[in-house]
Amino acid sequence: ISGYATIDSEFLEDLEAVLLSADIGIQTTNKLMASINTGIRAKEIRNPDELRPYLKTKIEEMLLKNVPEVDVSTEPPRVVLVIGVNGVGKTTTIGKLGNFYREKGETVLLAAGDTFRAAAIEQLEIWGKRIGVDVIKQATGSDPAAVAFDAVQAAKARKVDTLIIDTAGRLHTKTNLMEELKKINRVISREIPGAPHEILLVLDATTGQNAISQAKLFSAAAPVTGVVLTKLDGTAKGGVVVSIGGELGLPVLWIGVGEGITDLRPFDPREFADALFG
Amino acid sequence: GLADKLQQTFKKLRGRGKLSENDINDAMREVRVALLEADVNFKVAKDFIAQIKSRATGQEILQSLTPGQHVVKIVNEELTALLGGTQSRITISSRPPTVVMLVGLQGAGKTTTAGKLASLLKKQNKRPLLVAGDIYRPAAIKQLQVLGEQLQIPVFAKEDSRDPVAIAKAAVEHAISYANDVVIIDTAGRLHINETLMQELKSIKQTVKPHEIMLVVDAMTGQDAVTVADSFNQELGIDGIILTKLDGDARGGAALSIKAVTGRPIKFVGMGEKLDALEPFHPDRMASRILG
Ligand SMILES: Nc1nc2c(ncn2[C@@H]2O[C@H](COP(=O)(O)OP(=O)(O)OP(=O)(O)O)[C@@H](O)[C@H]2O)c(=O)[nH]1
Ligand SMILES: Nc1nc2c(ncn2[C@@H]2O[C@H](COP(=O)(O)OP(=O)(O)OP(=O)(O)O)[C@@H](O)[C@H]2O)c(=O)[nH]1
Ligand SMILES: [Mg+2]
Ligand SMILES: [Mg+2]
Repeated sequence: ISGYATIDSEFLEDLEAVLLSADIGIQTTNKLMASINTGIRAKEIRNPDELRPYLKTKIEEMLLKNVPEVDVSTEPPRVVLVIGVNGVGKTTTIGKLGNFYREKGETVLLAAGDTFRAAAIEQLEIWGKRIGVDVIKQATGSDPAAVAFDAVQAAKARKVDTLIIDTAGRLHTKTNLMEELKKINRVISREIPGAPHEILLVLDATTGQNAISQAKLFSAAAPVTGVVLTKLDGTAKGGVVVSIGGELGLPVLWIGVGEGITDLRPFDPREFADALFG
Repeated sequence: GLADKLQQTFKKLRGRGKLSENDINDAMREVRVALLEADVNFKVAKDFIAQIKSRATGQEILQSLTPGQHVVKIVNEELTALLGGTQSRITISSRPPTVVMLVGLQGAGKTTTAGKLASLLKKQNKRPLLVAGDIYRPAAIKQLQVLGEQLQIPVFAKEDSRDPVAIAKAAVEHAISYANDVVIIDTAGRLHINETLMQELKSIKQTVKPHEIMLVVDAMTGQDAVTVADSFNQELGIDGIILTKLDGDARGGAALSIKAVTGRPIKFVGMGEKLDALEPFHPDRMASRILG
């Protein structure tokens, strides 16, 4: 292949292996490897040393699609709905996020919207105590839409700055559970026009290509505004968010890097791209 | 799925008589894409393709009128064989209590699976004891107690203990006194790279000598499945695997990756959030699912 004279196939195979093992996925990996040809022809890549930086730039472009402007114009309460499949880290993320806003000086309220799973409400209540924030709840088994309704009323009455609503983990393929999610979203938007102002889809960094299916089906049920990528403190790289950014235009806003209160960071595409090759 | 893709690949070759090495390579590329899209680890996929290629270049394919179908058949057979037999039982010790320990990454489904296993064993007329070994996660003990309550199965917990090893030891002693013949220890989710927490598991193992250490893995796990399973197996030793959340649409390639790197049997699959949603592992069904 002309232009590859100084870039041997073993070097390219190694690059492909890095991308695949990071869960970038075969389709996006093929696109990225194909873009190398384009880069060589356009003289943007002139020697092997320029290959990695070139790919990092391409990856950052995919990740930077649709990053939202910070919206400061929302009248309080700002309502954040947290959704995702089972066990990805929604409840823990809410504890961390609630602490983040509280440390910024905001008044925060949490809502125990998982009325199904054993000890889900207790789990969020412990987080509420840890960060010094109230938790709106009802009995286990109650309608999560009713909890959301209660929480929105409480948030308005107490004039809190930010309300964060937890939901039960649900597989995106379960139609009845996705209908329940739509209902929760409807109830919130009826009570406050424009709410939820943020719908955060929580994805686990250890998840493979199924994260794309999750992103598609959750977005079809409710207008997801951003992704929280958790468990990046492990060995998984979470590369599937590159496809989710590139194909679906969903931005990653936060990353979870541990189980403690402070283990939440704003997403940095450059750091992420560097870590992929790290 | 793969079958259709291979039909297409070989359709273009029809009327050309014998298949060439290149034709087989095209087919192997399609198989590779299917495996990678299914989250099979890319090194495991490479080894698997090399293995089936030798069968695929045999006479049965080269002279077949339906080479696409034949390749799919070979891939399915080899994948099913690799995924192992059906060994969906907890090995019951002749000297009770049998001790089972569930380990794995955060959020994989250990606590829920502990409940499911206990429920299954109770239906098999065993007298299981659940052990709340997670002292870190908020309301983890409560979570297992709620499951125990739903199942009418006793849960051993030491609310004020900060020592999971002591909890496990006391639980086994309790089981002996109260004639529980199976002890199921739920442990805290942890990273395989957390040395302190991996040491904690080794200490529990040393103290109560589990008959079965089960690695609980989320079916949607991607490439990292190999690293995780290998670490847990090398550091702690794994007797069996439970793959959870198979009621979703994850292709579950992690199953092949984990089996390939540990050689341990996948014993059960989690098929839902309810406590009766635990099923035996069927390698043939898993193979079809992975191939898509
Ligand atoms: N290492 C690590 N663990 C995390 C992170 N975020 C969450 N966890 C852990 O993942 C496990 C599951 O977290 P939860 O917050 O209960 O997840 P969830 O999505 O609310 O789960 P369900 O409500 O059951 O669907 C817990 O053990 C958390 O401590 C992270 O960023 N890193
Ligand atoms: N759909 C489905 N959900 C499951 C399955 N197994 C577990 N879950 C759900 O997955 C989530 C996590 O389950 P847990 O049992 O809390 O997981 P864990 O491994 O104990 O989590 P940590 O203790 O935090 O590491 C819960 O929402 C469970 O209901 C399954 O087979 N199918
Ligand atoms: Mg939760
Ligand atoms: Mg648990």
